[in-house]
This record gives sequence, structure tokens and C-alpha cells, in this order.
Amino acid sequence: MNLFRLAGDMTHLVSVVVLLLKIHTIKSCAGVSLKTQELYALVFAARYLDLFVHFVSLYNTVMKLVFLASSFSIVWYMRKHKIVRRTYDREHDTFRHHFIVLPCLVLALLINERFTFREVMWAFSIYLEAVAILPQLVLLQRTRNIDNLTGQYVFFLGAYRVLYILNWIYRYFTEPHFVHWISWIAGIVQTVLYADFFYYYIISWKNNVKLELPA
Amino acid sequence: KSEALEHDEL
Repeated sequence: MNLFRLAGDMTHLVSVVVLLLKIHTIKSCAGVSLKTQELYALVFAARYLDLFVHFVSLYNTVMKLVFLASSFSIVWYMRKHKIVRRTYDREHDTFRHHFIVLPCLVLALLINERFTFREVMWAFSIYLEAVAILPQLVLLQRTRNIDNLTGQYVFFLGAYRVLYILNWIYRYFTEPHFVHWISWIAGIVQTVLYADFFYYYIISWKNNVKLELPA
Repeated sequence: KSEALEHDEL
């Protein structure tokens, strides 16, 4: 475990837990894409299948449980909670996310580290995570208002991805034959998706103006 | 090889 990876996991944890706590506190999910949250819940469900069969460390197990619990709680709040569900922007959150789930599944069947159910599901979760943010970014562009709830969420998620890339670079140079093309390529694609959001986020922050994404 | 396949990252 290196510092980049620990910082990346903590940033990822903060992004999900802060989103859950904010939705729980203000009883609103305005600006949050349910599609992205559902995709993330699917990512964790597909990736952590080995939760009870393959013990890596206490940290690993605890974090997996926290990620599963928080991502499914957010989906529950947005779909079932009588107050929160009314604040969900249904007509704008229209990204057809099955258009990205299926290609990711096909890709996982074609490109994986080993053709076993768990490995294919693991690759599927890696590919899906790379594009899971798309419905949220589309929603932000459509509604054009980025209140701090979603802005911070996307910002922390982007920061977690950047830290993970630094983690891979560190591990590549410190661990012999540490090569994971699947995670690396998907991770770089995912981080690039955040790049333009980061650009506009930092500009708006510097000019102290409301964050506007180009149409 | 089995080590490489053990996904130790979240």
C-alpha cells in the first residue's frame, strides 16, 4: 500500500460518503444523476464478488463493504425515499446507460485476464467504472447549474482517479512485473473524461464565478 | 501469475 493509493482510496471514500451524507442531510438529490449512481453500484457489485471468498486485508474488506453500502444507499435514497425521490431530476437524467453497460460486458468477455466468471465480472467492473460518470457529466451540462453537491462529488472522483494513476506509476517502478493493462488503460480513459470538467471547475473557481460547462 | 491475478486494489 503506497501513499498515492491510500490517498486515492480516501478521496474516493470521501466522494461517496459526502454525497450520501449530503443527500441524507438536505433530503435532496438535485443535480445528482441516478444513472451514474446505479452504474457505480453495479461496478462495486461486479468487482467485489470475491468479498467473502478472497481475503486480501481487513482494510480491503472494510472499504469494499463501505463502498457497497454507500453506493446502494444512495440509489435507495434516490429511488425509494419519499422526500428525496421527488427532487430527482428525472426528465434531464435521460442518458441511456444500458448503451454503455452492454458494450462493457461484451468487451469484458473479449478482453480479460482470465476467462472465468469472476475475472470477466472484474474486467466488466473496470470498463464500466471508466464510463460510469458520463450520465452525471451529461446531466451537469444539461442543467448547467452545478451546485456544490455535484461539483465536489465529480471533483473528488476525478482526484481519486489521478491519485490512482500516480499509484500505478509508483508500483510499476517499485514492484517487479506489476503490469495491469486492463486497469491502466480503462483508468486513463476514465481520468481523461474528467479532464474537461476539471478545466472548467478550476477556471470557475479561480474567477470565482458560477461553474458553467459549455453546451 | 496467480499473484498478478490477485486484485489487491479496490
